Amino acid sequence: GEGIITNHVVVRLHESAHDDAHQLAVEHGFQSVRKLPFGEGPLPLLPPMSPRREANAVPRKRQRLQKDSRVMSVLEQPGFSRQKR
Amino acid sequence: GYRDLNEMEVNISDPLFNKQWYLVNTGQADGTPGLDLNVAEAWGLGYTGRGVTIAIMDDGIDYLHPDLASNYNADASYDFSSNDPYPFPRYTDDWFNSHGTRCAGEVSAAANNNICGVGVAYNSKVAGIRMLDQPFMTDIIEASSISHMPQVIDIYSASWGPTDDGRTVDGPRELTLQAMADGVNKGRGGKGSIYVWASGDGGSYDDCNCDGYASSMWTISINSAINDGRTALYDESCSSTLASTFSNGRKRNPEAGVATTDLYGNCTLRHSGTSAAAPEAAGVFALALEANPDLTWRDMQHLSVLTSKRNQLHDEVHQWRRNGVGLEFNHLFGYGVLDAGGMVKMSHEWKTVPERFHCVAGSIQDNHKIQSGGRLVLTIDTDACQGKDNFVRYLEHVQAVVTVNASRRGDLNINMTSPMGTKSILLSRRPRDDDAKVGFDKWPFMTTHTWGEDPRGTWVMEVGFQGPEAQRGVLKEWTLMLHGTQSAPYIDQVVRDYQSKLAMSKKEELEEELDEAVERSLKSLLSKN
Repeated sequence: GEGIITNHVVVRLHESAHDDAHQLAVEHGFQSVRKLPFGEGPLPLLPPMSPRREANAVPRKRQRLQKDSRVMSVLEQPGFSRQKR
Repeated sequence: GYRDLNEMEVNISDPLFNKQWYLVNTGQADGTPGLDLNVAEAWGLGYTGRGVTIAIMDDGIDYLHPDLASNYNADASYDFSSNDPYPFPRYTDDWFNSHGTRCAGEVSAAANNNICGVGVAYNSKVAGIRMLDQPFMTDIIEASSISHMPQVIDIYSASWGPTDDGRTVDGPRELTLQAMADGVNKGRGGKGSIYVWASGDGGSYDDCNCDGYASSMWTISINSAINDGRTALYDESCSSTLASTFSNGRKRNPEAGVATTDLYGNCTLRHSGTSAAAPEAAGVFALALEANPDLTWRDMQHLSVLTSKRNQLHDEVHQWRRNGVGLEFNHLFGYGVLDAGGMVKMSHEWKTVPERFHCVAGSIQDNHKIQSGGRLVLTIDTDACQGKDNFVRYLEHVQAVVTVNASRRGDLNINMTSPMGTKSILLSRRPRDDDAKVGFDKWPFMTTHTWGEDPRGTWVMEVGFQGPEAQRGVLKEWTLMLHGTQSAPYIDQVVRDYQSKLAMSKKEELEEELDEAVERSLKSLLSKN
């Protein structure tokens, strides 16, 4: 229930756009993209190295991603806490 | 049935080895001799974890540590906190990020190099997945970690989870669930990734069934005992725990702590908290995988049930009980302490268990009031999908998917009794949980206590309140999910030790199968006449 905004962004791309993933990431100001070994499409975009400043820019980036024709959907990545045992 | 300690030559010369009572307990720090993981027998048979990779998902690993460097698997390591392949812990002056390095030592610290102690699987490879050291956790970081290189990493060890404050109900989100499902189905070439979880540090105020990672069927949830068999003060308890290993947890005596590697080339005697439980178990599973690389994720759970021992574990709160097929369990320790010697011997000749099936045994969807001073009793009669393709005859996991709200969630108490009479505590009282809004929404309470039982018949659920003040609530849904095999899982196994749980279970299965065969033939005779 915490739902804190983070600078982690996950997108699902249209089939035809999978090969443009890295290009798309760079165009939208992300460092690179990482393919997950499961599921069909969630491709997390890796944030540049300054997480704290980036956190305010993320909503704006998310909107631009949603308008990008190659993007099928943008998955929210709210932050929550985990504890060492 | 224990062998004399002197019989087992363990030629390990590392300076801290004699302090690692969880490996060989000779009574150090008022401990109980013989109460350990019985690694000496496994090592004596030649199993030390060769060819197996264990990933520590935590705050990083000091992979330059002289006791870890030789076993470090750099290719299988990654840092999801900073997005680079170097999961070295971030420095803080209070060494806050020593957690992962300590866990790594318990699994894979090298032997006979005159540094610190030794890992349970001292010839295994350890990978670091740094994923706890960023401002917040996100679903994508967890999912990326749990699905990292599943064809290279065999075992994932996790000593973290939702906050153990006795008022949290939380678990894996969407992508992480997908990652776990993918791991157990496709990891290790289809044999399934082995996920090991430390059950929690919340003590008697918490219930690890409220931790969706620990209570998942896809993770092996491990609790911990201290060196004399008592519970650690921070131990939680729940019906989803499968077995136990060791940690410190009650005594001031530093020698009763867990000795392992520490940051920057150091050693420690004081690795505390239940976090040591998971890597110790991961080490035992690595020995089993060396004995039989074809073990599936389900085989590992069956072997844990069959070879874990009550030994001298003592729980003041919950009695040890037997389930309907004679398997002894405890609500905190599960089926007991892992026995590495027993496990590698059984693993070596183990035949993978039959196919797993899933049956929705029944569902109650209407609202039922719960009042203080009384108990709501509901029943579901089921034939466990008999006659259909997904008939479940021999249980593995059982889930009660429950939706319930209450004026004080923490005072809720839920029990479930199987047709063979085994009562599982699905939810204990959590005095600090004052939630009156969220409740439990389709929460999968899981029990391992009915392992091996025949699920056909009447299941009984009792819901009530425990606490000083009157409360009220509404149960809106109870769906009973059965998971297990159609054919007897132990009937084809090789029995060497006729005192073992395997021998008992196999005999039980033979009798059951014989009875049912006779019954079938009688019915067909009668119908012909």
